[in-house]
Amino acid sequence: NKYILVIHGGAGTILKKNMDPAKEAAYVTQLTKALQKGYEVIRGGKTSLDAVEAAIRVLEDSPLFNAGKGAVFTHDGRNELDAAIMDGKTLGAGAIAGVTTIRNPISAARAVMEKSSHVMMIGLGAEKFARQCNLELVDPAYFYTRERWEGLQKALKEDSTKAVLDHGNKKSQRTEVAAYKDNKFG
Amino acid sequence: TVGAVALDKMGNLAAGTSTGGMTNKKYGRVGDSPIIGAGTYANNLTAAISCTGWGEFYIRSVVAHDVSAMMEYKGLSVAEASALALEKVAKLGGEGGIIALDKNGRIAMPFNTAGMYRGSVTENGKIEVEIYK
Repeated sequence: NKYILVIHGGAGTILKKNMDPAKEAAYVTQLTKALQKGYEVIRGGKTSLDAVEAAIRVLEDSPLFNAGKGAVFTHDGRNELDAAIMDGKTLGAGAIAGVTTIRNPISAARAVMEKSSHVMMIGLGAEKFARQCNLELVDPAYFYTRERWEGLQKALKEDSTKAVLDHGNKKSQRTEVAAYKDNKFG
Repeated sequence: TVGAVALDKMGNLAAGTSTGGMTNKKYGRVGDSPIIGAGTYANNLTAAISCTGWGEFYIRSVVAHDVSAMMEYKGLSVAEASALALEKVAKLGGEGGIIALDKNGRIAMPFNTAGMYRGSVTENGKIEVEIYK
C-alpha cells in the first residue's frame, strides 16, 4: 500500500520579496523536519493518526508557525490554542479550543478522541482533562515569541478593534466584516 | 495554523490541524481549525482534509466536509472537490488554503492567497516543500 504525508504551515501574504533567505531556509528546514518525522512513523508501520500527530507536534514546537510555541496573541495578550484530529477509518474525532497551558494541543485533541466519549472540550475543562491524561502542561509564557508580541502591539496601535489573520493579504486588510465593523488585515 | 493529512500502510486516512488563531482576537473567538467538518475532516471513503485561512468563512462553508461530500456524492476527484470548496470560500469573501489526500494517495493543495507553507513525502521518501504560489 501507498503511504503518504502532506502538511501545511499556514496560508496568506507569503511573498518571496518579503522573505529573507535565512528565514526562508528556516521555514523549509522545519517543514522538512515535520515531514521526516511523520514519514518515519508511517514507514515504521504505525498509523496515519500517529504520523499526523508526530508531524504537527514538530510544527507546534517550532516558533515559526502560528500553533503551539509561536502562536499569535489575543487582544488580552494571551495565546489561546485550538486543535482537532480525525480518524478516517472509524470517523472518530477529537478537538480542543481556547486552551493556554497545553504544550501540544494536537495531542490533547487526540486524547479527547481516544480517552473520552466526547468530540470537543474547551478552556479550563480541556486543560483539566489534559492533566488527567498526563499530557505536558506549560506556563503560558512558554508560547511567547517577541515577533508575535510585536505583531499584537502593531495591531493594537493601528486599530485595537481589528483582528489580524496570521498571514492576511492586502485584500483581507480592506475587507470589512460588516457585523462588527471589524476589519481584517495582515 | 498548521495541519497534516496522512495515508498509512493499512490504507487508513487521518487529518489534524492546530492553531494559535488570530492576532488581537477577542471574546473567546474560535476559528475553523478545531471544528470537525470545517477545518479538519477525514473519511477512508473519500479523503483527509486540513484547512488554513479565515476561519469564519471555513466554518460557514463547512469546507473540510464539503470536500469529502463532493467526492462521495458527486464523484469529483480530490483536486476538483478541493478547488470547488475553496471557490465557495472566496465567493463569500474569505481566503486561505486546503491540503487534502484521498484514499488512493492523490494530493491536492489549493490556496487563494499569495503563498502557503506546504509539503509532502511519498513512500519512497521523496520530500517536496513549497512556500510561494
